Amino acid sequence: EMILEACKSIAAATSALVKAASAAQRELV
Amino acid sequence: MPVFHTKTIEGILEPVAQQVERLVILHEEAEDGNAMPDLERPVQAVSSAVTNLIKVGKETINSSEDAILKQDMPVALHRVENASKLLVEASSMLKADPYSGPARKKLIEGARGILQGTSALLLCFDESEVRKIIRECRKVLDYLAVAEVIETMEDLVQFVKDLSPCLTKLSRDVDAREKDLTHQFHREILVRCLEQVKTLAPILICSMKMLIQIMVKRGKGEAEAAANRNYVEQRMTDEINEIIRVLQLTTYDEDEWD
Repeated sequence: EMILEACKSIAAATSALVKAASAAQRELV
Repeated sequence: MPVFHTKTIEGILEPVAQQVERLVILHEEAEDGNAMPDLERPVQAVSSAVTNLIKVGKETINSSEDAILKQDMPVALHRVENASKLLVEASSMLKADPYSGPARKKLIEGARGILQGTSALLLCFDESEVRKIIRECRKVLDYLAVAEVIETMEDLVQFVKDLSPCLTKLSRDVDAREKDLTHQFHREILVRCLEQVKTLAPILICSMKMLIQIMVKRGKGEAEAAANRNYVEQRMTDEINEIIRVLQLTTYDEDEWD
């Protein structure tokens, strides 16, 4: 189903964004 | 303990849920935080994915005949759209000030919002798919109700012709659904009920045939044969009603799990 594929794309894009944001924070912890 | 009730939803959301959780923890531990990198490109990627989802979601809403989906899906889409706007705002604020605290909060709120909105959307879609399976179950129930008025071989042949494709579809759909569930207890019930339905179906046809033969020959035992047919029909009805009940369960029941 196209809805599932669209949700997968959002999840992947959000994961990549959160990873990028976490990388900078991780250096401090 | 499963958080998502299907493997499909779990496969989509579990990795991103873990990432968001990690970001929240890092944010809390790092307090003032490091300078954030430029997030414009990854935020743009999320925005594009959200735009595509809105388009696909609207097409799904327009083409669906499911009134509940038509009512619930726009709300979920709106949540995802709003969360995406928060991410764009956060990215823009961080570009101006990579140390901005409010921007970080907005980023986390946006990421959580995407997760919650996507989860709501997937649930809404999943419930609609379950309603489709339940409609198949109800079709079989309607045919079973007709069993009691079948009095000739010709009608029985037609009854079997009508019932068989519905039963096949029910069996295929419930089997696929059972395999996708994360709740072991619910899966076991569905497997058991489906097996019962498959076992009882030929027994029902046999009992109907026996009754018709007795009626044609005006032989003895008509009442017993009718009672037997009704008993098998009722058992099949009960099993299918149990399938319908379990298909609708989405919440995690700790007692059942234990």
